[in-house]
This record gives sequence, structure tokens and C-alpha cells, in this order.
Amino acid sequence: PQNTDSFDFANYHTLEEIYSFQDLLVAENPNFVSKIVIGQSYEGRPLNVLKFSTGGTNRPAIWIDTGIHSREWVTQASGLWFAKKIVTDYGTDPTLTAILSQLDIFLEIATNPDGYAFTHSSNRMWRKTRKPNPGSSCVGVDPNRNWDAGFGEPGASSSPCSETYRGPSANSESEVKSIVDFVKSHANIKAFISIHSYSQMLMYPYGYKTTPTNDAAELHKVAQKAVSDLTSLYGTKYTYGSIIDTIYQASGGSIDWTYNQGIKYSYTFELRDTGQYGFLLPATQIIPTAQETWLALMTIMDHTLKNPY
Amino acid sequence: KVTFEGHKVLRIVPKDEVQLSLIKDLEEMMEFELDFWRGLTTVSNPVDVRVPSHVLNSVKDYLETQNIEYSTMIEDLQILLDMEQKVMAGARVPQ
Repeated sequence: PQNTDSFDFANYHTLEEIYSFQDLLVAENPNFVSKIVIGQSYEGRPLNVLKFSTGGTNRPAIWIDTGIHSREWVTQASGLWFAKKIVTDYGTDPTLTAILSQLDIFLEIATNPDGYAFTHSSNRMWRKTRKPNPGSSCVGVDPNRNWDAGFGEPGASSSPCSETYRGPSANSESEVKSIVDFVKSHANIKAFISIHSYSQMLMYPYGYKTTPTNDAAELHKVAQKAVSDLTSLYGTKYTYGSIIDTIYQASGGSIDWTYNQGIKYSYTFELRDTGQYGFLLPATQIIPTAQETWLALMTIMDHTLKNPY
Repeated sequence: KVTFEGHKVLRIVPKDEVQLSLIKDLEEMMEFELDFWRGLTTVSNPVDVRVPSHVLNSVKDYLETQNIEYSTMIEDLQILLDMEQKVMAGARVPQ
């Protein structure tokens, strides 16, 4: 496509197409959208983050990432749609315009680019990173068990051949370390939202322990509103709660780390599940999934704007 | 390119704590053969698992012996993957 208006959001795309889309969006909106390369993947691919900003310096910010598990294709596809939605709605949607008048939004669409490329070239079912594990023929680490929050505790595997292999140490994966470094250096991120698929859940910390966070009541209330707004569009039913109560014990997860860093509004989504396709959600479902998720994202972002801390 | 001919995705719904524990045992017994798409949570919550064709009979036998109910969510994963590729390729032509 020559411009992002003609980009086909209703289909899945290769990593190269995602990178091209990002560059086009930046070129079309030079005073609003910029691309930051926060690091490199193990195989040397850029870790691109789109920054949506209406000005200011180091404003408080909202982080959104999609595709840390590479086979969850509807997440990267939704990320593309979110990027375009932010550009089209800014200036027309009063809520989003108000958010962007005070906050920046950072969006990492291909959070695990090596894994994503591998799902296109070699193994559609690949979930992890692509770094070899010394002493093992099994490749890759689960990048959502590699964060420094309960790392190594129950809820992740120590076996390199497992789909939930935590890695040799916290932040061993450059895809994780790059975000950690970015979040620390920015030091003003107020909401961190990590998007997965599939099982229709909205969750908040913790995943590695049963102890509720100090903000559990507020996080629960916001999740309830976000899910209600999401459901209002197509009737998609979500469950919500802390990770450990809603899904299972999972250690080394992204939002547990961000919460412990002081980012109160830390949430993770599991997107739509038709009950028939799992990770192979048909492309016809991309736009409805993104649309309904956007409503929940807006709820969280609006709450972040109205409840500064 | 890895292919998945004959791989099925089974949806298992544990009806009590005993079944939950038996499915957990299955997961541990066959960790590197089975691919849990949707992991074990609580009673009544579905578990989706990709089962390669060479272990399909063993898994089904285990579930049936333990009276654990399951249904087939995806009959043949490769057929869906081929369809996905076809849709992607078709979408690229007009562009």
C-alpha cells in the first residue's frame, strides 16, 4: 500500500509488512508519530516502538505491547489497527484527544519479532524467542516468564524444551531487557498493558503470588468497567481478576514486574476466542477483536488520565 | 516448514478437582509432546491442547480411561493452516 489508508487491516501480515506500515504511519504523521528503536532482537531485528505524542518532554505515558508470544497473530494484527485508530481518532474523539493532550502512548506491535518471523517462515505454532539454549537442542525462552518478578518461582519451567521456559536468568532475552531498560529510563510510565490471545480475560497483578496488590480494589473496578465496555460492542464475554486467581500461577510475567516498578495500572489481556480456532483466529475476526479491545483500552487509558499518581 | 498434518486440538473440560489433577498429570507426563494452547485453570474452564497424531491414541485412551470428557476443537490443524495461508496470499494479490 502507498498509504496507511489502503493498508489491509482485515488480514494478517508479515513482519516486513508491519515494519513498512510503521514507517508509513510515521511518514504520514511526522508531528504526531515517531518510531523509537529500543533495541534488537536476538537475530538482530529492530525492536520498534511507535510513540504517539502531541508534545512536551517526557510526559507521563501509557505503554501497550502486542505479540510477545509470536503465534498469537490476532494481537499483532490488533496492534496495527490500534496504531491507525489513534491517528484517526486524535482530534475527533474527545476522550482520546484529552488523553493525548497530557499523556504519550507507546505501542510495540511486534514485541517478539524473531518469533513472529519464524511463525511465517517455519513454524506457525512458535511461541517463544529464537535464542538457542546452550546444552539443549531446544530453542527459545518464553518472554513472558523472563521478567524479574518472582523469576524462577513456580509458574514457569526450568526446562529449555518447555513452552514456558523461563530462561537462564531474568532479562536474559533482549526482547525483554530492551523494554525493561526503556521503562526504567523513561521513568514516567503510568499504565502498562500487555496483550495476548486467546481466552478472553483481562487481568492485573499478581501472577507469581497470591498476595493481592495494594491497589487490587481499584484495579478490579477498572477491569470491571473495561470488560463491560468491551462486551457492549459484540457481546464478547470476558473474565477478569488477578492473574493467579483468573488463570493460573505464572512467574516472571511482564505486568508483575511493571507493577513492582510502581506502574499502578498494569494490565494484561487475552483476546477473543471463538471456541473453534485458537491461535488460528480467522482474519475476518481481526477488526471486531480490535474494535472491542479498543473500548477496554480506552477505559484504562481514560482512568489513567483522570487518576494521576 | 513444519507441518501439522493430523494434529488435533482437543478441548477438555475438567468437571471436578480429581479430573483437574489427572489432566495436570497428563501435562507433566507428556510435556514435550503436547502443546497446551489454553492451560489448566479451574474446574469447568476449558483446556485446549494440540495433540500430534503419533500420540493421539495414547492421549485419547488416557482421557477415556479416566472418564474425562473432551471434544475435538480442530480436526486437522494443517487444513486450517493451509486455509490461513491461502487467505493471506489471496489478500496480497490486489495489493
